[in-house]
Amino acid sequence: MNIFRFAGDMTHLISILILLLKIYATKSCAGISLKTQELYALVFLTRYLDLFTDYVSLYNSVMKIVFIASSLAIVWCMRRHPLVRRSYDKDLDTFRHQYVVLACFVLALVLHERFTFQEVFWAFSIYLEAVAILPQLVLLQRSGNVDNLTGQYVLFLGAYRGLYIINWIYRYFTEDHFARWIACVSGLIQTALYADFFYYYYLSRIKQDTIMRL
Amino acid sequence: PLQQRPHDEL
Repeated sequence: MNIFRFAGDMTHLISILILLLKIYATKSCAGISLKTQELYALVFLTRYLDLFTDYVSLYNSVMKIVFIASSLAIVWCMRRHPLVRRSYDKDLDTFRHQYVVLACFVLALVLHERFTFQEVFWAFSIYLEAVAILPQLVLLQRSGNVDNLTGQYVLFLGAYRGLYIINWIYRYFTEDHFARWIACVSGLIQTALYADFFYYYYLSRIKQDTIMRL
Repeated sequence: PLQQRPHDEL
């Protein structure tokens, strides 16, 4: 474990908690894509299949449970909470994410580290996390609503990606044979898509602020 | 071989 990865995990967790608290506090999820949040929950559920079989460290096991619980809590809030679910942009959040899930699964069947049940699902979760932001990006382009996507959320999400890339560079130079190419390449694609999301986020933010000022 | 190690990254 290095400080970059620890900080990356913390900023990732904080971004999820910021979103959960924002939805719970305002009892609104306007502008938030349920499909992206479902994909994130699926990412954690398929990546942490080794929760009960491989013990890496207490930190690792605790964080897996926290990520699964917090991502499911957001999905539950948006689907079941009587007040929150009313504000969901159902007719705008129409990205057909099932095709993305299928494409990632096929890719995982072809490209993985070992052809075992857990490894195929691990690769699937890595690919899926890279593209999970797409429904949110599409919804943001359509709705331009950044009310619930706070600046802090975007900031911590960006910090998570940046710190993980530094972590990979650090591990590449300090550990012999650090070769998690699937995670690194997919992570770079994910970061590029996040950069696109951040671009549209700030455009929407500026547009919203301008309208507010007029 | 090396890849037998469990994934240590979250």
